[in-house]
Amino acid sequence: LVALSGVEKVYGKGESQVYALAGADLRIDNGEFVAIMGPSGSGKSTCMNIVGCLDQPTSGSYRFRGVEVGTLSRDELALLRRHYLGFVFQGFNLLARTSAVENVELPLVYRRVAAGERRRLALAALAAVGLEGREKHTPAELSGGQQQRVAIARAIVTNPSILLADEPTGNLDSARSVALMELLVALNRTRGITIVMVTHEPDMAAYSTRTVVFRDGKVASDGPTSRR
Amino acid sequence: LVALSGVEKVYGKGESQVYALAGADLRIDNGEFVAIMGPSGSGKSTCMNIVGCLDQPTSGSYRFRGVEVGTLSRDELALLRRHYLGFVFQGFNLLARTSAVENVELPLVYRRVAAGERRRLALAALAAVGLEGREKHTPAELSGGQQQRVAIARAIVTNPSILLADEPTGNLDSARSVALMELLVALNRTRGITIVMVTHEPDMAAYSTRTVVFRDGKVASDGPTSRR
Ligand SMILES: Nc1ncnc2c1ncn2[C@@H]1O[C@H](COP(=O)(O)OP(=O)(O)OP(=O)(O)O)[C@@H](O)[C@H]1O
Ligand SMILES: Nc1ncnc2c1ncn2[C@@H]1O[C@H](COP(=O)(O)OP(=O)(O)OP(=O)(O)O)[C@@H](O)[C@H]1O
Ligand SMILES: [Mg+2]
Ligand SMILES: [Mg+2]
Repeated sequence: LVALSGVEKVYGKGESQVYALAGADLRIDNGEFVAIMGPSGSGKSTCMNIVGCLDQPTSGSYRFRGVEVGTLSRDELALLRRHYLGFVFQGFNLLARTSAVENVELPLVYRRVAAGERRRLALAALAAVGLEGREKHTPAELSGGQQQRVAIARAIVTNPSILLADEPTGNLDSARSVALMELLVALNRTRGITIVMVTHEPDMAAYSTRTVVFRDGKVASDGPTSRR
Repeated sequence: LVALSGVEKVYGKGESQVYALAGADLRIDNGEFVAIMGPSGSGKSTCMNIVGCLDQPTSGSYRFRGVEVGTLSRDELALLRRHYLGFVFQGFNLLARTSAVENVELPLVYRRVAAGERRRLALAALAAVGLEGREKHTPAELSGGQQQRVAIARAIVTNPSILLADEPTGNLDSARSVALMELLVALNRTRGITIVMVTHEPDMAAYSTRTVVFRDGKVASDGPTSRR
């Protein structure tokens, strides 16, 4: 499904040059639940952005479903993202002047889903993350953890083939974090959604089947998640 | 130092009325290191904003150093914040077009510190959170955990009397989180800085001496932090 090979991402030039990724190799198959861990600044979000077709490598290859993503046009990339991907951003990236339910409906608008069906699916996604009763609130009227859950609901509302979640429990208390992990496991097992989740909490990584650890822009280790 | 009594914070009217705080009582003395925990939406950030003089209760009393904060003018509140408080926001609130070092210098600009001394103090604060070499980067050129650390550096650069940190390790890996907790303990013990820290991670709360748990806008429990 996902095949990164020798992927590099470089910013800046000369003395201030930064290798966000310095030769990353990563293969992910359909139906996996992968946890990505590693120190701050080690390249996890950069890797997620490339996998999610939001950014391009400066060198190396990224094949998504067998297609070399670097050869696609911007329009083709947008179509690919809308069709296959759900993304929970580390910084949420919600629309500030838009209500929670409208934020969640946005991927369905792109898919030309009818208004009634859109509302039904968006409310169901918000209920799945415990936000009933908050759908009319804008992000500024929500707590940090509530904003994070709106971002999660938006990522799952289209039932994507692959869900990319960058630190999805960073602002959630233990009970909510566990509830979210159980929801992700259910989506993975009953709907076959492939999940790639960046987390720094070992208790959350424990719900995955495979753990990939980044260090200095490369994959440092990659293997089955140890039972805790 | 901090005395909240019967504090309420209400948003909205009628059917959509929300009690973010519903009668919160909290006393914090000089030199304490308090962890604030509780479910998402239970009022922790609202409480921190009131303690930090960024927001006013809709009813109840908040006395800071014996002064009823509700009686102060906006200018007096701004002076109070700049003189006594350091704040790490849950959403960081960094200036987007400004470099990391300039973001960290901002509280020193307000205090009329000379440019050379400002730069020295800001670089020292950035080094204390492991960000040497990143001072010229703007927030967009930094990882999530690096942005969080810039926010922390900005909050400690003035050596504030009281440091309010809202989920300061939400985006940090385990090693960085532990390093930050050790830094906070050192600031608390060697410089007497009072620390109030919202966290959802028990391993981080363990560094505090007292734990306050919120539920539904009120303090549900308040006592010594249990040893782990
Ligand atoms: N402007 C607003 N209008 C309406 N409701 C609001 C507003 N701001 C906050 N709230 C509500 O107040 C409640 C408390 O919010 P607060 O941000 O204090 O929670 P929190 O404990 O910090 O949560 P988290 O752990 O998710 O950060 C939430 O239910 C939130 O939806
Ligand atoms: N636009 C940019 N210009 C320069 N450097 C950048 C830019 N964007 C990212 N970087 C650098 O690339 C490195 C990797 O960033 P990335 O966001 O992938 O890290 P991360 O593993 O997600 O970290 P965190 O756990 O803190 O979120 C970081 O050192 C960061 O400073
Ligand atoms: Mg990141
Ligand atoms: Mg909060």
